[in-house]
Amino acid sequence: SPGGSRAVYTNHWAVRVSGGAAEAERLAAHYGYLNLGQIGNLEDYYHFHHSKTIKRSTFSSRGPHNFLRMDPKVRWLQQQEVKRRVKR
Amino acid sequence: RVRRNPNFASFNDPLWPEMWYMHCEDNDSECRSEMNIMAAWQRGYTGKDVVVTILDDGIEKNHPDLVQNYDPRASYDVNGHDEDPTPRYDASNENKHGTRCAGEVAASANNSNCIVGIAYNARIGGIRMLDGDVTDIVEAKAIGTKPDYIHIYSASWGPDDDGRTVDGPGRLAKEAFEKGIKEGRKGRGSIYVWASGNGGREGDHCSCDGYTNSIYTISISSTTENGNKPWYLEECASTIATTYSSGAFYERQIVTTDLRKRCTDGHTGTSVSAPMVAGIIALALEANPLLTWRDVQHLLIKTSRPAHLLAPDWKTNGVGRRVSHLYGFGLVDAEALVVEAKKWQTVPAQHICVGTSNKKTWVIPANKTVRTATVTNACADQLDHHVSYLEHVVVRVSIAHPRRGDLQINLISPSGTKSQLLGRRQHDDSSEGFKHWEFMTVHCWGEKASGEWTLEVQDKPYHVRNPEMQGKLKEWSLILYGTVEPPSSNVNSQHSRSRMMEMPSSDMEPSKVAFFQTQMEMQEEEEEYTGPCHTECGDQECDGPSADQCLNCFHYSFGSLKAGRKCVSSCPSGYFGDSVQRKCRRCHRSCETCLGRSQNSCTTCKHGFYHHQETNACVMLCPAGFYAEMGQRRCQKCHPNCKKCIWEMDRCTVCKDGFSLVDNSCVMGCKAGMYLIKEPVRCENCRSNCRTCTGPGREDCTQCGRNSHDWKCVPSCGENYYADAVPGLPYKVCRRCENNCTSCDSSGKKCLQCKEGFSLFSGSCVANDRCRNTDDLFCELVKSNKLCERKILFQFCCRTCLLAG
Repeated sequence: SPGGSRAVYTNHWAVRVSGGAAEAERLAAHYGYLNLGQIGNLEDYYHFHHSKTIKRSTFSSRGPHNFLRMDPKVRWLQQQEVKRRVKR
Repeated sequence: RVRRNPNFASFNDPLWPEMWYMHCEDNDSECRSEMNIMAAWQRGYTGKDVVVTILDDGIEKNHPDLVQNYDPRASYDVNGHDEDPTPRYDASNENKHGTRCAGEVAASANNSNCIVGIAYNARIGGIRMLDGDVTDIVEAKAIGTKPDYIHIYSASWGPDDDGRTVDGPGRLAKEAFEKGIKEGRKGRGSIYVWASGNGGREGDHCSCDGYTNSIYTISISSTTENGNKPWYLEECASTIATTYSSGAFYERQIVTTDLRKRCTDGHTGTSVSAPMVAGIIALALEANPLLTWRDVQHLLIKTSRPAHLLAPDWKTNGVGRRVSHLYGFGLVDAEALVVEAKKWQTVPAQHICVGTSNKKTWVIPANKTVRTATVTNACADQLDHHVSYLEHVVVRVSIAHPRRGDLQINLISPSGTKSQLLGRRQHDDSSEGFKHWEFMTVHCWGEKASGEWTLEVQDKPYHVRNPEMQGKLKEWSLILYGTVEPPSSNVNSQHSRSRMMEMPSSDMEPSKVAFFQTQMEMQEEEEEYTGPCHTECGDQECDGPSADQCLNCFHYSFGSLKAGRKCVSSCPSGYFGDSVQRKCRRCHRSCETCLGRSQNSCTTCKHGFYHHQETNACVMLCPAGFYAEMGQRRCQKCHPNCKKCIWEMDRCTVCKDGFSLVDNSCVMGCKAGMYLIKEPVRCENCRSNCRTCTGPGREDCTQCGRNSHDWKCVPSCGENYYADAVPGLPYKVCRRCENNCTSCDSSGKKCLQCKEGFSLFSGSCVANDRCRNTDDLFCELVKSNKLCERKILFQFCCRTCLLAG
């Protein structure tokens, strides 16, 4: 985490899925996420939202929805952290 | 000086007269139009058909000064997941930043509103992405928005500048950068302009901002009206160029559009500078839409120059470019940029040479500097990775350290250019160190990549620290970016006209002025020198007959660009020929001639030094066993018998063991038990009982035969004494037995015979009249507890002890 301060986790995930949009949709539905679509123009990366996970937490999320991580179709997964950004 | 051009109409925008950084209509203060934006307009470039977007907290698309150029297709709301980037309004107007930046780029001209944007005919959009949780996904989405439509992305934000943070683009944002560079603008690469590290607080260093340290972003810093360092500016080896901004008292501000359809002069910091350069690049893209993302960086570096900017660290890099950590290659020059852009030929393909990783762990003692070097051939053996002409240099570093803020890191290129990759940060007390953190410098731009690169890591504690907790440089590796061929004909016109126009000859050395003037004449007449070149040029080109006019040298180049450089067949004394760089490099200060830079590479020495052949070093004092031979200034060996000698081989002052000094000569000494008489030279016996001596007298005995008593040698120790063996001595020393004991064993602990009136009990002497009448019980106690073995106690019941035997 930057500067040693504790990470703040959100209820958003970046998921790298092999199998395209349909597969992403299936995975989201299966594990209780909402698929917010591809992340910009990054192929295979999808934006998932889990409404049952607390919006801000200093702990990374636990629960069955984390089984998504182990799904063979998931190549990479990252729970999103809030990054502190300042204007120059 | 861009004076009001009579046939160039002024603008009716109310704040146009305040735009001192554009024109010089205000006669009573210094003209600061060196960014030459108006001159670029006069060449017909205003950013037409170029699309710019601002990554920030939104854009007020219906602002009267923006509405005309606003482009919805260059906009998006990542925070709100919709197409409308209008900022969220609140009482504090906290979301004003994006609108202010947008105005600098493309505020309309001559609409009687606010200001005139630098690219006042470009299309402007906004990506709203800061007004909410900023995550890796949010940044990736912003950076990757419509890369085939948007040409330039301007960002004036970054990680916290609390002086403790080390942060940069996450995995997704990095992928978005790379994708934008590879595929954006139909393969020519999206242009990312980033405000150099600064968030308004001090004690930070921008190399901990991973965005400005990325090779994909054009990092821009700021200077004040008078060329001073704004109070907020951080030094940065990755800064490419600079624009004016506000940030100093009593100096003029920057004006721009503001939220709620207003105007402001309160926009400041490097937040101002990124959009300015975005606007200037828009002019260049109008002049040449085919420019790639690297072309743009080359052009900026080529055309920016120090002008009147004040920096303590201006230096000339290995190819003659002036560069500083505060301002990069200096103030941008919009006119030079569009002129060069117009005729620019795309630079050769980028090569990436990833150096081998140095995994040797170095301890970094406090208040010390660790210096480690790596020699690279810049992947000359790998065709697709070979880098000859440098662009970006990245150093990937892993350091463990108890207090990261105490670290300072420098990188020295083969041409001797020193970049400060990291400065100390007084607030950073993190113990995380750096894990594969990538520092980047542009200071070596254009230099040759191969040779020795030196990394310096200094540990300068702000506070007293536990000395046992030391930092460790765990791993570091070089990543060299550049081209294998020179950036072609763009190099020839390297000293571009605008550069020479801008650099007042008064502060240039006469030789340089002459050099430039000849260059100018040459250029204006466009004639190539076709006469013969000096032999030292080899088959390289030259632009004159003498050895200092070679393009490159056949043998060695001697001197520096500042002092004048020429080609020589061999290096003068005090220098050695670096065969890799083909350059004369300075020997160690003590060497007259040498084979390398270190002090152990001398072959001959300067006056006052002597060459020590065993170490190839030049020393002021020859070591023991050698004497200083004046003629050849060498340390020559002494006579084999001499431990030390002076002036001559056999002028001994100290002899080796077994030899004796006789009139400065070392002669074989006498055997043990004898001593040497010099006149005539002979050996005589020592006194009896004396093992070695230096003369006949009692005091001359240096080692006893058998025993020594009161420093006298005796055959045996007397009464009350025993002979004690002393480690390291070939003889024994008489020592006194215990009190009342007249004879004791060799350990001295056990008495064998007592004085009169004392009786011997278990090796000790006890007065005869003590302890006769002790009662039984007490003795029984002593006896049952076996206390007799305790020497102190048995006196209480001697008789008991006697009985106990």
